[in-house]
Amino acid sequence: GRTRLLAAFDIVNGHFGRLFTTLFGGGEASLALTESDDPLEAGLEVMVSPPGKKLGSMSLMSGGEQALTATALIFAVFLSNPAPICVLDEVDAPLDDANVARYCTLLDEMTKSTQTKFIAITHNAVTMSRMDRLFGVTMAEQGVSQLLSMELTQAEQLVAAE
Amino acid sequence: GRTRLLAAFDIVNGHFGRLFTTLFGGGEASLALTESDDPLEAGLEVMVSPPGKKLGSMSLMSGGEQALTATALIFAVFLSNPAPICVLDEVDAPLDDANVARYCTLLDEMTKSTQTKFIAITHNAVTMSRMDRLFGVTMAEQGVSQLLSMELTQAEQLVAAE
Amino acid sequence: LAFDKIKLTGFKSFVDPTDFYIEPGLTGIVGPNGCGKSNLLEAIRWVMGANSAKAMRGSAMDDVIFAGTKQRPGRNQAHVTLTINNKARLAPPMFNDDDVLEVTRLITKGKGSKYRVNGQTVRAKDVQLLFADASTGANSPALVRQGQINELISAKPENRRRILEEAA
Amino acid sequence: LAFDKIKLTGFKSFVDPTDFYIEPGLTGIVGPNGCGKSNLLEAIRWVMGANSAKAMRGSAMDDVIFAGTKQRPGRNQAHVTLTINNKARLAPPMFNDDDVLEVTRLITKGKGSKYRVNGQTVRAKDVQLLFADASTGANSPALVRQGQINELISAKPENRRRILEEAA
Ligand SMILES: Nc1ncnc2c1ncn2[C@@H]1O[C@H](COP(=O)(O)OP(=O)(O)OP(=O)(O)O)[C@@H](O)[C@H]1O
Ligand SMILES: Nc1ncnc2c1ncn2[C@@H]1O[C@H](COP(=O)(O)OP(=O)(O)OP(=O)(O)O)[C@@H](O)[C@H]1O
Ligand SMILES: [Mg+2]
Ligand SMILES: [Mg+2]
Repeated sequence: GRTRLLAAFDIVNGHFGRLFTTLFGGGEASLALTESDDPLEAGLEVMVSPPGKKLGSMSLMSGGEQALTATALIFAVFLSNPAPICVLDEVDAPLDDANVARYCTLLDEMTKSTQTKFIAITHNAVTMSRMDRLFGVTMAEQGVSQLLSMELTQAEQLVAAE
Repeated sequence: GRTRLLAAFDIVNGHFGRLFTTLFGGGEASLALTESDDPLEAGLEVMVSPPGKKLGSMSLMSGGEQALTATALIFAVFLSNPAPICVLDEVDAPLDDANVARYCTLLDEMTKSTQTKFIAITHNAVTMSRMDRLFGVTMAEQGVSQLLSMELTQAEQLVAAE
Repeated sequence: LAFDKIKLTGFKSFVDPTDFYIEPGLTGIVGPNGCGKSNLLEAIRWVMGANSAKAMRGSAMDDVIFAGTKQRPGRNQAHVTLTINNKARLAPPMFNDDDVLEVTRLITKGKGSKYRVNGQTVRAKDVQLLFADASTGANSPALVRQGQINELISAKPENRRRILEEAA
Repeated sequence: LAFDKIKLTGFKSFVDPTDFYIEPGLTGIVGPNGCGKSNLLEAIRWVMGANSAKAMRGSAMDDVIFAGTKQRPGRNQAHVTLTINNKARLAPPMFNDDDVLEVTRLITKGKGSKYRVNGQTVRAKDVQLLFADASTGANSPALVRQGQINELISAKPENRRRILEEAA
């Protein structure tokens, strides 16, 4: 169990460092197993240095920076063992437009390097514009959901203020 | 202590029901003190019925509905004892445009009924357009923040994708 | 394995039979707060054998059955069918003779869930193994629930380490 | 009491002296991720006597002092001054003779915080009482930190009840 965890750690750490730099457009980060001689009881620490900023723990970052870092970690685990389907429920909510654009570019790259089908649930206009297709969910009848294929302009109207 | 908590509960509950209906554009909700004969040990439950939907606990709502309900609760506590300053850090992040518009309308109403100065930290374009004034925070020099007064168009450029 | 389609009937707010074709690349799902987007993701995790009602925002698994609205009565059953392309023949032996696998989970109020694969009744465990072998399943790290990013950020380091165990 | 202005020097990413005039109505603060918006809110809570370093994302209170960048050395001190309009004479008696109150908190690395009101050294407790009497303070429910809405949603009912105690 222990050898496998350490092997998995190395693979995930390799992906994580690269994905962090891609999502942040620079900087570096790495994982560390700490506080225990037994890796099966250890904690997973995340040490980060966003572009131009000093090295520190993830807990000192801004809300959006933390979300982007956690996203890099989740994708690192995913890439170490790609699933046939990946669903991301409002992962882009705390990100500014520049970070959302890099996140979407990473999704594009992952569709090329894996066979995975990606589904992104989003309120973000930039993300919507970067998808290959859009489905809108509506409740024309109160409390009853309907799923409809949509063009970008229709989708924008669906989520626009009344 | 107990009498004061129950009196505060009634006042907050009164505000909460009204604010919920304002923010959701309909529906109703109320608070309940539960699970203990001693109100100082009780839990605060939130029973909600969004427009057209059945009555249920807050935990069954969608992410955005939960955020809007929690916002109504915070504002209900605020209105029961208005502070000179209210700062809202990315409270609108999980809301769709229709809910953001009602949230901003509520902020407008509260500026009229209280002396409170409101500060909203936001990434949301609708919220930005509803503010009386905007300040942008930038890091022209990496790691060093600067605060600048901004027009709406400048602010939109600041947060737009690079 | 490739997931081609999911069909929901009576599942949460998707009371009427709804087909969702899952195509290659990036699919976006949009709509106002509370319209049912997260319910779709929960349906995918549910048909793969999710066994925590709490992780589906309910207090009991019956909570996934359409509870009714002011205009429509509630239902007694919910079922979700996932259609899988098995041309690559990567499924476990007991299911590996067919090009197409239809995995159905059906729940009846007060009577629990039943599972079928291509019409044949199977155990929940068989379904969970089928998806685990395909590097997915209800607890796949690739299925990121709303708020899960925040949980990961505020997790204690020992709990955060568990995400590695999904990769190991 | 009305808050008119806050001045930050050496506080987190606001190393150079920065004046933020707080005007009536709705003020929006915008900018990219990590540029310093939440640091501004933390400065307001800090000068009012916030005593939890953890609630400021630090492990020790010294973490609020500008730590330096690749081009600039770190600092040894941070101070924040809040300018209050006291024309309504609602401040506690010991501060109630002036139209304007300037509340300053100064922290020195390894030496803790000092507080001054209009130049006179006071205790942290005096500052906390000043703001408590004005229906505000570091723990005011009207100061909603990033992620606090999520905390309220996932709070146990007993902990959620505490929000009422701020109103009582
Ligand atoms: N068993 C049920 N029967 C009927 N309706 C249900 C049931 N369970 C949940 N719902 C409804 O589904 C809605 C929640 O849907 P969901 O969480 O998918 O919304 P969402 O589109 O993800 O919204 P958001 O953008 O706010 O996250 C709730 O409003 C609730 O009324
Ligand atoms: N003591 C310190 N010295 C220098 N910089 C600091 C210090 N503490 C925090 N920072 C910097 O402040 C930044 C965080 O700022 P803040 O949390 O205000 O961002 P934000 O604008 O709220 O972003 P978001 O939109 O993502 O929430 C971090 O990137 C961190 O590098
Ligand atoms: Mg949702
Ligand atoms: Mg922030």
